[in-house]
Amino acid sequence: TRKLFHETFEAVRVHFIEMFRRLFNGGKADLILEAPEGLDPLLDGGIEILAQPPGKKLQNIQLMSGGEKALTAIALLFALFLHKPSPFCILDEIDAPLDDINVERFKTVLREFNEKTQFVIITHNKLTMELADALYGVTMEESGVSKLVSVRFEQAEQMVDVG
Amino acid sequence: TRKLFHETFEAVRVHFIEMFRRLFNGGKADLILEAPEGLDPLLDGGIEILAQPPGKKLQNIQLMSGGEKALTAIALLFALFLHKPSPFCILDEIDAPLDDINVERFKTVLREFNEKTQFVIITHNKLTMELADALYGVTMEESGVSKLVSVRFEQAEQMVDVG
Amino acid sequence: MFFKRIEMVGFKSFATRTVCDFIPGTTVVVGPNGCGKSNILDAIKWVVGEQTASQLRGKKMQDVIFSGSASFKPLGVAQVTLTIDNSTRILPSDYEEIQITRRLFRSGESEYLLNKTPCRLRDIHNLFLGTGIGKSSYSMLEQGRVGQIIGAKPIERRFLIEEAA
Amino acid sequence: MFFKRIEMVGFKSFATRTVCDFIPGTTVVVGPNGCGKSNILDAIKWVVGEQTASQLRGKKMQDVIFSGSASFKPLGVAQVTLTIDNSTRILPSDYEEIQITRRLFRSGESEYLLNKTPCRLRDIHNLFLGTGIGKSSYSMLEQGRVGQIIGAKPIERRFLIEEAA
Ligand SMILES: Nc1ncnc2c1ncn2[C@@H]1O[C@H](COP(=O)(O)OP(=O)(O)OP(=O)(O)O)[C@@H](O)[C@H]1O
Ligand SMILES: Nc1ncnc2c1ncn2[C@@H]1O[C@H](COP(=O)(O)OP(=O)(O)OP(=O)(O)O)[C@@H](O)[C@H]1O
Ligand SMILES: [Mg+2]
Ligand SMILES: [Mg+2]
Repeated sequence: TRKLFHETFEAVRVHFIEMFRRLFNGGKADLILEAPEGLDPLLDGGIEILAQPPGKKLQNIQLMSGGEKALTAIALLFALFLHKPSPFCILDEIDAPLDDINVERFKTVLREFNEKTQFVIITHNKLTMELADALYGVTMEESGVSKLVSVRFEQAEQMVDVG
Repeated sequence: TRKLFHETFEAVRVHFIEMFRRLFNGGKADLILEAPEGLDPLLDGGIEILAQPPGKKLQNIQLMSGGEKALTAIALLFALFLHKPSPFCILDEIDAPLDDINVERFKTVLREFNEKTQFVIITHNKLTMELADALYGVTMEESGVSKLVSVRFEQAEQMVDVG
Repeated sequence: MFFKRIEMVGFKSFATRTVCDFIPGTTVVVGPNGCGKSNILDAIKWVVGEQTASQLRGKKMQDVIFSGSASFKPLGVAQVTLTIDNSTRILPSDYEEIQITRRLFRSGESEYLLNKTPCRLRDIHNLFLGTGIGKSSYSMLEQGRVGQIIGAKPIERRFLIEEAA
Repeated sequence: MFFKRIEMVGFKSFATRTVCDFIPGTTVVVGPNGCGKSNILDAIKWVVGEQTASQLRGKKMQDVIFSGSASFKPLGVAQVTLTIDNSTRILPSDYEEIQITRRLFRSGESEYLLNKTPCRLRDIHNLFLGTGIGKSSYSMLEQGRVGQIIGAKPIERRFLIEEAA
């Protein structure tokens, strides 16, 4: 319904603006509803993302770096999540393009979510691993069959990348 | 021309089969030219990729993991490169989805190429950094303006991810 | 705590019976390329009712059944059981604990169980309505999803808002 | 050795004159997200003749001109100069060393120089014919290219073979 879409969009937009600021430690962003000439944005509009990392000018988002694009997308996904939290959330290697500084900001935000939400995070990243209350290692010795084992932090450090 | 496409395809295919075996340390792969009913594969065929990592069964490539897909794509790109080497090659974070073991195999192959080819490799990965004969760090202090500096290995280690 | 544990047998690379216990906090899963981490996410999506094979990286749904390996023969059925803590009544059911089982045979035949009682897929979908689970748009972020969002056309992103509405 | 050095001024985030010297072996470039590493690759693609703005992540070609930042005003022109070692005559030219310069003004006006002599873009393209440079399909692998290959439709991958032919 038109009204529901509008309310949802506005709520997510506010969360997105805040999330972007926190993940980038500054800068500004926005979500814009745009429809071609003559059509109703609330019914047929597409969602434009405006993003301006700190210290930079507002430009077409495609000009952003790989890591900046990923962090912007994460801000949007987290904004949707804030609007309609789920009791369980599983993230598969979403930290992959982020450098260490951005991973730490991502972790800070995630720690606030996990008070109300149960998280499962798949990662190759040592820093992300530090979020673990419990740690599983998955292995596949030659046979093409997966095996799941509970591991301690020191054991897991062997299984996570150095590089 | 039909004949040239055929020769190129066959040559690249042979390189691909070999490259896959080396990057995966086993397994087998193939390239297949397939065209819809009634059309000539050499003129209108698409390129199907068959890939079977060691110890596993041959399946649709979409079922492969993120890292396996990346390594398979790298095998194909290296196969094209072997067929028609270029004097200069620049790689932008192609090691991103690979775990440490796969990065080391990727490095081993790259070391053979760089005897005849000048490489520039952009990376966040400490292990890949070890390939460097020369190292550049790029920084951007707040001002949105990039600065390029020659760095020593120890300095670069600070700029590359721990995670 | 919401999900207590998931049990997989014959599901993708989890040929042998595997139990993954969850905890109230954050569970981290690590391991080398191709070892099966994303397959766990697929198992969760599947047992809560995913019906699109391509969302599980397959061409047809039978692709989730363990298809054999160098040292194991293929299996004829995939089964995943999810045990849920419903003490806070997040789900519309009087049970303290809810168990969902999904089974798929090579023939294409499916079975669904709710607390060991046969049910229809629709019953599983209804159980999760409004929780953000099942509709996987942002509570289950598969590998590559983040990259998709920036590259998507504005009109494709509309779906994200509609899902959250 | 083939490329000796690249010099950028006003190109994307390289507002001030920046020289990057290459070596015969392997050069590794590191730095945090968004600092400008991929912009160097874009500069190389651009100076050897890339004509598609979207291949440089832009909407129009003027997007490569430094557009300003919090502490710098926008510039009116982007310029990149590539110096090439041609002692082994890889390129069809009698020069020991070849210098290519490309310039773009906000107006959209372009200038191209070959060894400081004005030339046309076509002359730069012709210089690299057959070397695998310029046609960027696999000597210049930009961020995300690897992921594209597996996801591509079989008919789209055909282009890779045609390029290598
Ligand atoms: N039906 C099946 N039967 C047997 N093996 C399967 C089946 N489906 C998928 N696999 C195997 O599971 C593996 C993929 O596992 P998964 O995607 O979980 O890896 P991953 O741990 O996430 O790796 P990465 O870190 O590279 O993302 C592939 O090697 C694939 O061959
Ligand atoms: N015309 C321009 N003027 C000013 N800044 C620009 C221009 N074009 C791009 N940029 C900036 O350059 C930055 C992107 O740089 P680049 O893609 O090289 O980053 P990167 O070092 O590769 O990062 P990552 O590790 O995340 O891939 C963006 O922040 C973008 O705003
Ligand atoms: Mg995975
Ligand atoms: Mg980059």
